[in-house]
Amino acid sequence: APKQRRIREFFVKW
Amino acid sequence: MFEARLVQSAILKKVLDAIKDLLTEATFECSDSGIQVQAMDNAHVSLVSLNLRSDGFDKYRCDRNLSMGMSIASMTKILRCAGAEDTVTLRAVDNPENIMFIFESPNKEKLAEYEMKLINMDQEHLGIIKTKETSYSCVVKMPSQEFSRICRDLSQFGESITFACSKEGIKFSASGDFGQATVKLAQTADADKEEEAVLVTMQEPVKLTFSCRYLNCFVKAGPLCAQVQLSMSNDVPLVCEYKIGDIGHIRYYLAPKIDD
Repeated sequence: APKQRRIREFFVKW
Repeated sequence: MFEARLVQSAILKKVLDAIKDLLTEATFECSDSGIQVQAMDNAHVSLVSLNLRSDGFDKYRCDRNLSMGMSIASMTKILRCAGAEDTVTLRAVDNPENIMFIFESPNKEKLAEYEMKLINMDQEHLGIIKTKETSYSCVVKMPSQEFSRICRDLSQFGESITFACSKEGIKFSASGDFGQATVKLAQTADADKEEEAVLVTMQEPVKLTFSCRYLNCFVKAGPLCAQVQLSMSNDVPLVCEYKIGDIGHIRYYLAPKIDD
């Protein structure tokens, strides 16, 4: 099954 | 002093219905320009961005910027106390510990005041994320009821829905143990009513897979607007946008799924 990515990868620089 | 008045408390009720399944608490950033909320769901898979412009309120005053942490469940309980036709006013002092919700009946004979404690949101502070104003490969406008229906129907088949968009239209598909489902929507040639139209603006075709669980949370915003706008590019988050009358919008960003 495809793996769920996280939105923070796209928007947040931690 | 912060004060914001909406003649239709129903709008605020609908906004809460649109976020309460994704967020347990959120910071409401209030400034001269309006009220903004940006928050990720607990799993950090989606981002909710709510914008209510000050000029959309019937009365709006914000002397200094405020960040108010609120429990969405508590707010929902309070908004349940508002009559369908009531006016709502939000009021807080500078450096507030509480926020007041004031409901007034149309004939002004009933006035109800509810005070809610604010939460100290001392966990990871997001600030306001600069969500990219990129040009997307495909932008689809379609009836929000239709989108809700498709998400609900296809969720029966599997955990995710694949969106494939081309210049002909958009195709939604899902598959699971007991079978598969496909719904194709063609671009409407000439819809009688604007809110029933399906419009596709395409630079290049896209194919993306998203979790049903989140899509089914987003469609809770359906009652806010007759149309939903889906903006997509390959390998970037989906933007699912509902306009909130003349006052603002709610946007949901959802990270696409990727094959292992």
